[in-house]
Amino acid sequence: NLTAKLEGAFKRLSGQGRINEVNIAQTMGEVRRALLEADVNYQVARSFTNRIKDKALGTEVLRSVVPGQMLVKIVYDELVMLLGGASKGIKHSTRPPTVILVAGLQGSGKTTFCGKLALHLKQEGRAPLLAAADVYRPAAVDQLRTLAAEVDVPVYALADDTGAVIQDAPRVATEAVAAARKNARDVVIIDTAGRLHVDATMMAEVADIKQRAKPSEILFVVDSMTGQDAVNTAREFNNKLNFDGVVLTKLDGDARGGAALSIRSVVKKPIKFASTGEKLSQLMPFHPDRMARRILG
Amino acid sequence: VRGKATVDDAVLDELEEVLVSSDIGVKTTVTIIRHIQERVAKDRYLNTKELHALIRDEIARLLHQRPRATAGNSFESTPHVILVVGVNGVGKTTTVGKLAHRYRQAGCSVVIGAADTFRAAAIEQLEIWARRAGASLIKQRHGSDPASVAFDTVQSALARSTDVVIIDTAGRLHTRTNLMDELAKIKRVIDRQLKGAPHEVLLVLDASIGQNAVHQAAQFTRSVDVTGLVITKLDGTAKGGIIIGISNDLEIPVQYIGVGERVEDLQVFDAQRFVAALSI
Ligand SMILES: Nc1nc2c(ncn2[C@@H]2O[C@H](COP(=O)(O)OP(=O)(O)OP(=O)(O)O)[C@@H](O)[C@H]2O)c(=O)[nH]1
Ligand SMILES: Nc1nc2c(ncn2[C@@H]2O[C@H](COP(=O)(O)OP(=O)(O)OP(=O)(O)O)[C@@H](O)[C@H]2O)c(=O)[nH]1
Ligand SMILES: [Mg+2]
Ligand SMILES: [Mg+2]
Repeated sequence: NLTAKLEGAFKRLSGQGRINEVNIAQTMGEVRRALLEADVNYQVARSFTNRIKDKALGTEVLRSVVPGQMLVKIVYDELVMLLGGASKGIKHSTRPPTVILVAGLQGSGKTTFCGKLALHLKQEGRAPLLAAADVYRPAAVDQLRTLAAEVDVPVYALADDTGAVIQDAPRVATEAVAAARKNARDVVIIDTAGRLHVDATMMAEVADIKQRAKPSEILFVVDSMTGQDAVNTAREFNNKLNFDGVVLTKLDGDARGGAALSIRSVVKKPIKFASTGEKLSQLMPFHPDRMARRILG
Repeated sequence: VRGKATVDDAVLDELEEVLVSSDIGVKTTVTIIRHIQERVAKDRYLNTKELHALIRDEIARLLHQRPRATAGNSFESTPHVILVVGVNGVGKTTTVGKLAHRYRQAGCSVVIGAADTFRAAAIEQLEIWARRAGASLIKQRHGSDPASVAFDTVQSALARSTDVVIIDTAGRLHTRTNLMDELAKIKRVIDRQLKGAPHEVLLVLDASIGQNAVHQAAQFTRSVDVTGLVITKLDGTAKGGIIIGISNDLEIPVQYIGVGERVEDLQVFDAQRFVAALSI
């Protein structure tokens, strides 16, 4: 683990004597390596490590008998601070219904998260409506309907009289909001198709959905096993949508989750939820301290 | 003798950044850089352009695992059975559809097995893909035993002399022992039913996955002896560098790459093209 590696590094460098400023700078390589192995973005890891070095030089690390342990504590505290902070909840609209737009890359866990969020809001005493605005993926509407039925939440979807999905996502979204108002549903959760940040047409579509459905909350759903590319997608989606928060999924796996730090550093938006399994009940608020420990392995 | 025999630290730093940023991983990056340093010590290099060519060559060497014969229409034995596995959301079901289409284009008859009996609307999703590809589909009711679906699919292929069987499975995290055991059971059932089957076990990896792919590959190989890798979503900006270390360390060839969401968006893996796209 990182503590052992740092202790070992300090012992080698100082030869059991007193460590000095140069030793601290030399062990930053170990810290950076640990972050890279945890999938933290290369440049984020570099600037993070530089910040850690400055902090370490100004503290008790130099005088400590367990400098490795002290240094890890500094790294941990800095991670917790960077990962945490800022609002965790959904920003509800002053004039119902609250509209929540859910977006992200293909396969990140959006549709499942929509089901989870619907259950979570129901448990809070609200009356959610799910909008099936993924009009492309085969059986996406069926998937949302199946999940919605599990938690007894209605779905708004558009199909023609042959049962074929009407491929107009912005229309589904805006009509769902109108339907919510009409049927006293106080939250609308819009599930959208997975899309690449480099697909101009699809990015224009989700921007259009935002413009017309006027969500008070936009959530960016990210797979916690994402690697270096996390900053590119987060930055692009944030430029297009200025999202309010991030949802990290598949945290029940053993991915270290460095993407969380990368995204937080680059777009500076809060991580609001953690999805921890395939069941709709497996949704938690995001815990920065648990994430910090996970990233450090 | 012209040229340099060592690489300056500044250049090494830049190389490390390019490689790690492609998700090649620290361990494999260190290996590549060490090999490069050995090579230039021996053969020298003139400029950065030459150095980058050496790196691309070194990566191509690590991707030396030759893909097995892919989507043609001659098999050692028929039916040719393919089991498709991987963690949640990587693109298995879509890849099954694309693969079926590819075999159909080559003139083969294809039957798909809907062995994801767990996830919401998984069977409905696969039904649409089977129709798009012109393949038949074997399914049972939602919640049934996936091994039983796999059995039925191979049975149908034997009865109807179908050329290719492609079995879709539910996404599962490699950390779930019970789900990995379920997968091993699916493979056992197929093997008992038809000697040598499944002839291919394809592990599907998403190009945007980071180092966790290494654990996925190790665990899936332990459970069902993966014979080939498929890397999807290369139409995004993720480089998919994780396959370099995995392919080399586990000695598994990359068979196909997914480059989009349409039925024709599957390509046979080409190491040279992949390396060229790493922008090194
Ligand atoms: N283990 C685990 N699996 C999850 C989690 N969230 C979602 N999944 C699974 O991940 C897969 C993809 O989930 P979806 O909800 O279909 O993802 P999506 O983002 O809607 O996919 P597209 O609409 O195709 O972009 C499914 O197999 C889900 O059951 C999670 O927190 N843990
Ligand atoms: N851009 C792009 N998207 C892809 C590619 N392959 C699959 N997808 C998309 O990724 C999402 C997930 O694909 P699925 O085929 O449902 O993935 P899966 O592995 O079967 O998912 P589970 O069964 O839930 O584990 C869908 O939106 C697909 O359209 C690809 O090569 N490029
Ligand atoms: Mg979806
Ligand atoms: Mg699937």
